[in-house]
Amino acid sequence: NVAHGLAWSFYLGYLRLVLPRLENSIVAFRASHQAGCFQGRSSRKLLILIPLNANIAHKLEDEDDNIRFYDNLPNSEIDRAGVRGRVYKHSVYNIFDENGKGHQCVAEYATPLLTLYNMSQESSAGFGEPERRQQVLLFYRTLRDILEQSLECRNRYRLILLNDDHEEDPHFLSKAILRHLQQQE
Amino acid sequence: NVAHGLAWSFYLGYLRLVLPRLENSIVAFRASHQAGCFQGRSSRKLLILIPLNANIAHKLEDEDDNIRFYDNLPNSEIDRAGVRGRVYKHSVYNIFDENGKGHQCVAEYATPLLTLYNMSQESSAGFGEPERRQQVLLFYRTLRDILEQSLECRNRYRLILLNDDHEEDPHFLSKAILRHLQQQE
Ligand SMILES: Nc1nc(=O)c2ncn([C@@H]3O[C@@H]4COP(=O)(O)O[C@H]5[C@@H](O)[C@H](n6cnc7c(N)ncnc76)O[C@@H]5COP(=O)(O)O[C@@H]3[C@@H]4O)c2[nH]1
Repeated sequence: NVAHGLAWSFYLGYLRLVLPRLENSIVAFRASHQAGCFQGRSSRKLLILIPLNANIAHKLEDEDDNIRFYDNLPNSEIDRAGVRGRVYKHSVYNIFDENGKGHQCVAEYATPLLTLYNMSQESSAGFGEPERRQQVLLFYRTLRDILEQSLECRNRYRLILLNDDHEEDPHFLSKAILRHLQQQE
Repeated sequence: NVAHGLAWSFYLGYLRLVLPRLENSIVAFRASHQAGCFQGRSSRKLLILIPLNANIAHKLEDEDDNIRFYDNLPNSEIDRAGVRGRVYKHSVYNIFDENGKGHQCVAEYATPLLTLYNMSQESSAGFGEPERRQQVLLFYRTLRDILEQSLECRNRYRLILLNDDHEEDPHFLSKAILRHLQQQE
C-alpha cells in the first residue's frame, strides 16, 4: 500500500527531523521580523494541509487571495545520505480573516500527496484516480497514528484534512486554516 | 509494497526535477572552481548509491578515506507544495585512485533507503530486517525501470548497486565508484 510507506517516509525522513527544531526557528524569526508577528491567534505549530483530492498547489497564495506569503523561516542545514548541508525550510503565511486582520502561521501541503497524484497519472505506476482518494485517507490515518505515538513531534503540528467539495468558495482555504487556528485557543 | 512507492516518489519528487538541471549546474560549477575539475575520468552524471543492506552514511568521506568532499553544486530553488524556494543541491566528491589521482563526481546515497532502514527498526511500521533486502532489490529494479522509460532523465544518472560483502575493505566504496567511472569511457 503506497500511502502507508509514504506516511512513514514523511515522518522518518522529514517531520521527525524538522518538528523538534520548529519552535527555535520561530523564536529566531520573531527576533528578526516585525513586532507582533506570531501573536494572538497565530500558531507555532506546522500546519500540514491534506486535500482529499491530492490536488496540491505549489504556492498557497495562488489558491486564496486572503493568504499572503510573509517570509521563510531560517534554513536548517543537515548532512543527509551524502548531501552535505541539505536545506530544510518552511514558509510563513499571513492569513486574513473577514475583518482584514492577519494571522501568521507556518503551513505547507503534505508533499507525498504530490507523489500520489502523479502516480495516479502515470499508467505504469500501478494505480489510478479511483484508488487515489482511498490512498489519501490511508495516508492521513497512518500519519495521524504515527505522530500520536511520537514523543519528538508531540504538540508541534496540526493535520488539516481538506474536503474538496467547497472549492467554489474562493476563500475556502483561508477559512479552513482560520477555523483550525481558532480551535487551539 | 513500500519499495515500489518509494522508487516512484524518488523519481517523481526528485530525479525528474533535478536531473534535467544537472548539466547546467556542473557547467556553472566548473566556471567558479579550479581548472581541470570534471575532466578525464570524472562523471557528469548523478551517481546514485544503493547499498543492498540499506546502511546509509550521511557523509561519504566517513566511509572511505580515499573519498573527500570537494564542494556543493550551486543550489536550485523551486516552489514546492507551499514551501517557497525549496532548495535542491548535490555534493561533489573527489575520489582518489591507487595512484593518488583524484576524479570528481556528483554522488549521493538513494535517500529513500533511509526510510526502508528506519521502518525495519520500528515495530509498528510493519516490516523487519529479513524483508529489507528484498525491498532494497525491489526499489533498485523499480527505479531502474522507471528511469529507463524517462526521457527527461536519460543519460544523466548511474545507479550503483553496492554489495555489502566487501565491507572489510576500507576502500570498497571508492573502488566501486571508480569502477563505474572507468566503465563509461
Ligand atoms: N515539504 C518538504 N520539505 C522538505 O525539505 C522535504 N524533504 C523531504 N520531504 C518529504 O519527506 C519524505 C521523506 O523524504 P526523503 O528525503 O526520505 O525522500 C525524498 C528524497 O529521497 C528525494 N529528495 C527530495 N528532495 C531532496 C533533496 N533536496 N535532496 C536530496 N533528495 C531529495 O526525493 C524523495 C521524495 O521527496 P518529496 O516528494 O519532496 O517528499 C519527501 C518524502 O515524502 C520534504 N517535504
